[in-house]
Amino acid sequence: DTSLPMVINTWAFTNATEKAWEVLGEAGTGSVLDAVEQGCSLCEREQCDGTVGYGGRPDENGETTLDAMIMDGATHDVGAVGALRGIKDAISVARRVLENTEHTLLVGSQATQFAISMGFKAENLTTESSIEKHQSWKENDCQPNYWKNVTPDPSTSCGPYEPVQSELKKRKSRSSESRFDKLNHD
Amino acid sequence: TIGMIAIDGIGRIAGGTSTNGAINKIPGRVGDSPIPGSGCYVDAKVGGAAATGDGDVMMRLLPALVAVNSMRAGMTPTFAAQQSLERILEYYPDFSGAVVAVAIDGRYGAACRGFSSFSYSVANDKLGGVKVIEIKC
Repeated sequence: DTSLPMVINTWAFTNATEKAWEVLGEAGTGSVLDAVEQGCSLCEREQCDGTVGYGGRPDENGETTLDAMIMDGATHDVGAVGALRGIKDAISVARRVLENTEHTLLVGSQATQFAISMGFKAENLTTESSIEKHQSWKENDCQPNYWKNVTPDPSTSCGPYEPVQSELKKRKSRSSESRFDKLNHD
Repeated sequence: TIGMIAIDGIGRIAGGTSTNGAINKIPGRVGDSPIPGSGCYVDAKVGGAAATGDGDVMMRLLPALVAVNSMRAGMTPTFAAQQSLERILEYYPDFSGAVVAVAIDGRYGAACRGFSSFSYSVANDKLGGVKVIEIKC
């Protein structure tokens, strides 16, 4: 069933789809990079399902960090950021990596410095909701988590952890059951 | 996570992803979303794909790239999406995730595993704008 222009995205994030569709325009003459950037940016601002944008999915320290990428199918040029700290506009920073550098992926605090140099505002990404999620996780003995072959036993205890030294004592403590679902996904 | 692909009226294509990742991750962890070929991949000669689910697994098996290459070999978007998940399931049978795929002419499809169902959003003229499509996994 062919029909162009078109927009498709994972999950029922219809406002993001609508935004990208609007940027492409009825005649389909809008920029596809602008469409993807603005569609995903809207999701970041709306914190789609808590899985996109600030204030969601805190790490073990309670910090929210963001990953994003944008890719041009004609040139295979890519801009991306990983573990971006303290900047809300992850895909727009990725767009700046694409447009203003010859690199592909910037990460962590250095990606934050890059973003600030490109004019983005540094902000705290923590919200009351992310603080509550983190607190609840700690009160539940830090369960679930992603550690294995460490001591104390990560399936019952919080860290700090140390690696298990003896091969005999090593055990794969990570459950084979997936921890990813409709509200916890990459 | 959102993974998005846009194609304009003359076949220009772009893709992107944005996420805050897995909850309670070890600080410093990065998932599949910023890795080309994993969370998303687009090729103007073929089409594009975007994946969602367990990023630690997906970044090892590049489902978006696999789906695009399957379309390059002649598969429909739906079969290409299924094929990319099959590749993951060979190594990670408990994997939960989904892939959406779109050919450069606008044909699209999706596949999912591990969820009861998976919803994705599409907009084109034939649909009259934005429509949510739900598939059983």
